Amino acid sequence: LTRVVAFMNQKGGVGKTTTVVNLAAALAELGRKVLVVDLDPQAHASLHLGVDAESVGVSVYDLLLDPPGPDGRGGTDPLDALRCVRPNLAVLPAVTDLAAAESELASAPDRQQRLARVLEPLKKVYEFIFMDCPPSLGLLTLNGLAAAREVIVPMKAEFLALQGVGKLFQTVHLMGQGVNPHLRVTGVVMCMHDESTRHAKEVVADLERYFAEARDQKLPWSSARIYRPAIRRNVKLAESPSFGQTVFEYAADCPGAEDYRALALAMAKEWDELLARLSRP
Amino acid sequence: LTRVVAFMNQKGGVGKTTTVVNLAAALAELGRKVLVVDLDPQAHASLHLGVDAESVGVSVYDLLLDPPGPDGRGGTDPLDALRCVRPNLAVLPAVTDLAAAESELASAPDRQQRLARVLEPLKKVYEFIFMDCPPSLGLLTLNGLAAAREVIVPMKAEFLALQGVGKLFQTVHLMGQGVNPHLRVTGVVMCMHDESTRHAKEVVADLERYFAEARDQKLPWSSARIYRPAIRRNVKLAESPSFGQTVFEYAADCPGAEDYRALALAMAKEWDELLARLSRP
Ligand SMILES: Nc1ncnc2c1ncn2[C@@H]1O[C@H](COP(=O)(O)OP(=O)(O)OP(=O)(O)O)[C@@H](O)[C@H]1O
Ligand SMILES: Nc1ncnc2c1ncn2[C@@H]1O[C@H](COP(=O)(O)OP(=O)(O)OP(=O)(O)O)[C@@H](O)[C@H]1O
Ligand SMILES: [Mg+2]
Ligand SMILES: [Mg+2]
Repeated sequence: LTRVVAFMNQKGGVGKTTTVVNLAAALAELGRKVLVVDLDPQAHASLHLGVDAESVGVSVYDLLLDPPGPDGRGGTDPLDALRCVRPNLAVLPAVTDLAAAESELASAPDRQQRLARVLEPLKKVYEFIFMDCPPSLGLLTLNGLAAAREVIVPMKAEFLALQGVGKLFQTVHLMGQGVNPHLRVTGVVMCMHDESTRHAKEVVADLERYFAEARDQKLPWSSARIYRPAIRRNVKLAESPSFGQTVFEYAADCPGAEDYRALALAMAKEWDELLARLSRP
Repeated sequence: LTRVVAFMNQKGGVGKTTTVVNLAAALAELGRKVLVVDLDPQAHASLHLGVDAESVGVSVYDLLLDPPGPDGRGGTDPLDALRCVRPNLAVLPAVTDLAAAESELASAPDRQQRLARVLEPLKKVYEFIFMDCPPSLGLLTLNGLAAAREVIVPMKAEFLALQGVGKLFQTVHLMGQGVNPHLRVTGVVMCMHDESTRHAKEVVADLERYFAEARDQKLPWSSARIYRPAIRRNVKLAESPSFGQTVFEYAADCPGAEDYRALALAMAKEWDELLARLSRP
C-alpha cells in the first residue's frame, strides 16, 4: 500500500516545495522509500534536491504527454524519468516545458488522469509518493489531485492566507465528486510559523473551528486536522536550496530540521497505525 | 504628470498587495492623490482597504470588458467604479469575476490595452496610480504593464525568489519591445526582510550585481535599483488587513509603518526631483 499525497495550495510561496522536499528526505532517512513528483514548471523541488536542469532527460512533462495506456501498457516508461537523488529518495523531475502541458492537454478527454497512470507502476516500488503542486488550481494540480489518495495543504497562519482556503477545498470537493471519489484532505501543515504572535494563534484557531464544523458532515476534509509540529520560520530552510541540499544535509540540528523530522515521525506513525488497523482481521 | 506604476511579481505571497496598499496610504497621508487599481481576482487590495466585496457595483472587471474607446469616448465610465476609501486615496476594486476576464478577452485584438484606456481619463485626477498585479504573467498583469510607465517588483531576499526574476524581466522586455516602449523597471522593494541574516545580504548583493551589469545596456531595468528602506518582517502588516485597515491605522508606530512611511518619502522625493528636472528650461 502506498501513501500518495498531493501537497497543494494555489497561493504562492507558502512552503509547498520546502515541505515536500524536507518531509520526503526525513522519511527517507527513517528508511522509508519515497518518491517526489515535481509537478511545477518552476522545478523548485528538482532544483532543491540538486537535480541539474540541463541534465534532465525524460521529465514529468514527457510522461504526461505520453503516459502508459489505461491498461498500463505503452507510453514512455516512468522508470526512464526516475532520478535517485538520495538513499531511499527518488524524484520525477520537472522542466520549464511543463508550463506548456496545460494548454497542450487542454482538449484531451483523459487530461486529468494522466499522472495517475504514470504513477500506477511506481506504487509497488515506493511507500510514499509526494506530489509538489504549482501555485494554481490548473491542470497540473488537478492531475495531482486525481492521482492522489490524500491532500496535505501547506499554509501560513495569516489572515490573507485563510481567504484562499475555501476555494481550495471546493476544488478538492469537485474532484472527489467526479474523477477521484477517494480523495481526502488529511490536514494542513503550518509553515513559516511564529507561534508567539496572537495573530498566528487566531488563524490556527479559525482553522481548528473550520475543521471541527466539518467533522460530522460527509466532506473530504471532515477528518482533516492541523499537523504538529508547525514548521517554524528558519532561514536555514531558505538557504539550503541554493546548495541543492535538504535542510538535514545543510544544517542538521537547526529548528527547521528539527520540525520536519518531528513531522515526518508523526506522519510515519499515523501511516503505520492505519496499515495496522487495515490488516486486523 | 502622473506616476503610473505596476507592482508585479509572478511569484505569490511576496508582498505586492501589502506594498501597494501601505505605500499608497503613506503617500495619501503626505497629501498626494493616489489611486489603487486592484487587478487581482483575489481582490486582496480591495479587502485590505475595507471595501466590502458585496458592496462593489462597478469593478475593474466591468471596466476591462467595456472600456472607453480608443478616442476616449463610450464604454463604462471609470468614475463609476471609483471608491474613495481614505482622504486622497481611491481604489478601483476587483471582484472574483475578474478571473474570467483572461479567457473572455483572450481573442480580443486590443486585449492588452484595455486598462490603459480605462486609466487615461483618471490621470488628470491622480498624481500616483498604483496597480496591484496578480501572481502571474497572464493577461491581467499584461494589462498592468501596458498601462504603466514604471514597474516596481516587490520580492523576498531568498534564493528561490531570485529564480523567477529573469522570467519577470523578460516579460517586461517583451512588453517594452511591443505594446509599451516607455516601460521601465524603476526598482525592487525587498519585503519581509531580515537584514541580520547572511542569506538576505547575499541575495541583495546578487540583485545589485544584476542591476550593475545592466547599467550600460539598453534594457528596461538598466536604471533599476533596490529601494530603501527594505520592509522588515512585522506581524502588524499581516494583521491589519483582517480589520480592513492600513498599517498606519492599525499600528501607526510599528516597524512596518515606519518602513512604508520612509519608502513613501523616498518615492515622493524621487518623483519631485524628476518633475523638477523635466520642467527646467
Ligand atoms: N519555515 C521556513 N522558514 C524560512 N523560509 C522558508 C520556510 N519555508 C519556506 N521558506 C522559504 O520561503 C519561500 C517559499 O517557500 P516554498 O518555495 O517552499 O513555497 P511554495 O509554496 O512551494 O512556493 P510556490 O508557490 O512558488 O511553489 C522559499 O524561498 C523558501 O526557501
Ligand atoms: N513585511 C511583512 N511582514 C509580515 N507579514 C507580511 C509582510 N508583508 C506581507 N506580509 C503578509 O504576507 C502575506 C503575503 O503578502 P501579500 O498578500 O502582500 O503578497 P502578494 O505578493 O500580494 O501575494 P499574492 O501573490 O497572493 O497577491 C500576507 O498574509 C501579508 O499580510
Ligand atoms: Mg513550490
Ligand atoms: Mg496580492
